[in-house]
Amino acid sequence: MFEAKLTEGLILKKIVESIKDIVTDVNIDISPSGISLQAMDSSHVALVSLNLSMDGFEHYRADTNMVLGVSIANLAKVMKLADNNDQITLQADQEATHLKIIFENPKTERTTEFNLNLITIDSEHLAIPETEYSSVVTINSGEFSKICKELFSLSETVQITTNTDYVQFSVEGEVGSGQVRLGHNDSEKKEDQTILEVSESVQQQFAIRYLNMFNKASTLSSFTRLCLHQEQPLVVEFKIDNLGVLKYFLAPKISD
Amino acid sequence: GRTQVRLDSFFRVY
Repeated sequence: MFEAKLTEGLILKKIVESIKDIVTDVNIDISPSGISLQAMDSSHVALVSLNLSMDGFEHYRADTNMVLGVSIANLAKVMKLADNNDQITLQADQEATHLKIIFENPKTERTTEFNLNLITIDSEHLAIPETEYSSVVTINSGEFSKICKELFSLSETVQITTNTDYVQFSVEGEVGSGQVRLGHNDSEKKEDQTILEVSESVQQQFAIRYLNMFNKASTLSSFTRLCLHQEQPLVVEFKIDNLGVLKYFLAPKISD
Repeated sequence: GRTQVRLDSFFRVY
């Protein structure tokens, strides 16, 4: 038996909206300690990794480990039934054929229930090695989203360069070439800060269209954390306060 | 030109 209740259901709506353009069918791993999900996009270029801790739920019960095969596209349709200030409860029995989703609005006395049919997915799992990232950039999530959108109109690829003094996003294409350079900025307004933790410089290239899809999650957190290592995929991380973390992994592009 | 690498080059599938 699994049951989890989230008072702020909007968070779950935002999480589903943040991943529905990247992954289609996913196995949701339910355990007594929380909910996790790991899935790649069809081209195996991007991977979504979600970890939600039981502590973040108003009520959480999972007697055993379970795997719930879910079509994210269908889950996104069901989540549309939720109002932004609904409380959301997820329920599934052992060997369940469906996931029950309940939206409650205690103020308006409105309750919505939906039984989402579960699917069987034999998805491969990826072993993601623990990596010591030699560059970690913490940047305002709205600002990073804006930079990616603007650069995408100039080139489909961005080169990210880090060093101790700045992080640089550079593009070149038939329009021309240029870069956005952000230095360490510890402005008193916390959410405007750019924090660089660079022990080794990194220079890699990425497809911006994936970054734009990842940035859908910027509504979940005021900060985006970019973790880079010269030999590893980029990690774009959004911490979900009091609940967990949503991470996106993106493989680099290499110059021929 | 630039070639897009896949995650399978970095992460072991099991």
